[in-house]
Amino acid sequence: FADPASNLGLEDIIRKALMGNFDDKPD
Amino acid sequence: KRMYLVCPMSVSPYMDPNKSGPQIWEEFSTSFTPAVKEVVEFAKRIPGFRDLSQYDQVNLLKAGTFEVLMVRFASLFDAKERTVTFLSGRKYNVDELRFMGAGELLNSVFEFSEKLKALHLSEEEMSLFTAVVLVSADRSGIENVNSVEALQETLIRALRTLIMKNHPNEASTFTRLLLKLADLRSLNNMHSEELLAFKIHP
Repeated sequence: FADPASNLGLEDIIRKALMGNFDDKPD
Repeated sequence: KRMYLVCPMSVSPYMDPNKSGPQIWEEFSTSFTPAVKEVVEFAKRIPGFRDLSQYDQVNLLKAGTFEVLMVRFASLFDAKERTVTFLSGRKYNVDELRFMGAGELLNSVFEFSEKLKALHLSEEEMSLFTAVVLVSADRSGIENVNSVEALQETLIRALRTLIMKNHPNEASTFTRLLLKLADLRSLNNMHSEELLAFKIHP
């Protein structure tokens, strides 16, 4: 079935919550 | 229009019939966002999680957030009292929730919560178990399976050591706990189907 996490906007919330971490760490 | 949203991450199961689907969706999203943020903060504190690629961190969280919330909020489901506590703090009776359309998922969640509570895990054990739930190499879309697998194995070893130390006379506790991982997958799938139905027919 389709991606329910994306449907919920979960990915966006997760990315924003992780952002501070990603800003100072190269992938 | 659907009139009920039977999820304790919502403030109330009763939906305002005057609100549109997107409005209801936005309100629901606002109500569960703090809990999702807590899951992300928890993940950040798992030693080694931040060393995974950003892509894998996001995918693990996308796939596992429901399961982590299920473990963290198992206490909202009181099988003895037959109630579910919603975000507002108000308890709703199972029969009431069934009338609102709750079905097999609710039964399975009650069963899971009871079995988890029966293990009498400490806060530390629960925390480590939650980390094991989140760091699963077999989630879909993981790009560096080896790294996730290595972290998962470290966490499982730590959990096993802790459980064996704290429950020396209950040899089955660790096994029973690992079996909970499969139960959580099953709940996650059922929940995803419900979410999809909700999105199609809000």
